Amino acid sequence: REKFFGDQVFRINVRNGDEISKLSQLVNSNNLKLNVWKSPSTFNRPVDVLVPSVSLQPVKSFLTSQGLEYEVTIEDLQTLLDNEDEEMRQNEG
Amino acid sequence: QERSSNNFNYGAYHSLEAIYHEMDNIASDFPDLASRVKIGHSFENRPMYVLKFSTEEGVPRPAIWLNAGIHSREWISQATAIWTARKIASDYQRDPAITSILEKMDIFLLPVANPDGYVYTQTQNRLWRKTRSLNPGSPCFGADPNRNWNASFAGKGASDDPCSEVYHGPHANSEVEVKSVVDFIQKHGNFKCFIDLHSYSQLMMYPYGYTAKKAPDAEELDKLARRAAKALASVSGTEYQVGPTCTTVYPASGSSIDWAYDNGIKFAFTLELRDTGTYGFLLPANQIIPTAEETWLGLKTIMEHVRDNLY
Repeated sequence: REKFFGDQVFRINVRNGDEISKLSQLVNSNNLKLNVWKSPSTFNRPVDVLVPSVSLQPVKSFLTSQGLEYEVTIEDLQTLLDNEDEEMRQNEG
Repeated sequence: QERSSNNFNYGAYHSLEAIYHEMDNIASDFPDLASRVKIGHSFENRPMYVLKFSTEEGVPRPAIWLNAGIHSREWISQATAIWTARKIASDYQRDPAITSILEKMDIFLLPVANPDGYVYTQTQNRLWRKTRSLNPGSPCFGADPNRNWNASFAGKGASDDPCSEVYHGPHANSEVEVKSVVDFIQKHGNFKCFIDLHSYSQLMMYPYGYTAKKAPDAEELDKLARRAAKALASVSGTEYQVGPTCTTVYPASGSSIDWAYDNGIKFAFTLELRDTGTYGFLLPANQIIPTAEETWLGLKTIMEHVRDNLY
């Protein structure tokens, strides 16, 4: 089973077309293995991206260097998954 | 609290087998109204079942298609669908609105449109979205079943990279799960409404996704979507954004509701169910029933409008 230890979800706010294209460049980069949950589209819609733990540093550096605002909405995805698994096990019981 | 003969917990997430078993139970509990119909199979040969709600046998009556779980990781959609199935059955002859809908129309409900993906999310990767078909020459599996319909296939907002989350597949209807639904709907020939349930981000959208061009019925669809969103919000204040897919979220070609609309099913909507993003695709189970309850009012508003505006 795939594990997500230390993986985080970033919510990135985009304010203009330039920021959307910068962000598209980031999410299209294959080597970072990003999983886009909400794509860059319109300005008033934040973008949610699952960032694997190994890519946290480069992604943070990219966002900071490009002046893109972001916050971490899920600190550790595996913790959420473990809770969900536990809940499912209880329900099965 | 919904009646249930077998203690199925609607406030919990379940395996595919448990959902299929509960569909069977609903059909047994309401033999004069509901039946479980196999419409095809998945790539890995799992059956695809719909629940058919009908009060009259014979010539296909005007019908409503409710679709859920096309993106397998969006678990709230499958959970909402199975709650909705029980709700339709138990409200018939109790709620005048649903009774009158079912006296005029049939409802077909597909709770798990992507069974392989759903099983994969429970056994291998919780965040899986696509089907599990093989892509010859690529190490990556699956296609996005909501980019695989024959509606401006391979256009904007879809990828030709099999490793992408929005890979459109080698050709329209290449995914057997999509083809099964297309074949069934075309053979039936009298569907008037198609609603696809997704998550997350609280949106109610109508065609088109593949173009920013306005759909001919955009005005009516917009008004109806706004009424449905208002009804939905009346339960606990969940606010939905309303608009065409292309300009409300992003351009997306090959989507289910665009195909439905271009094939004469006027009342075509996509709902993105409740989830602010705090939980991503892991909406806590204690929010399943609140989500299903509010969604139900939105669905009912649309279905009542369809009943009163058959064409």
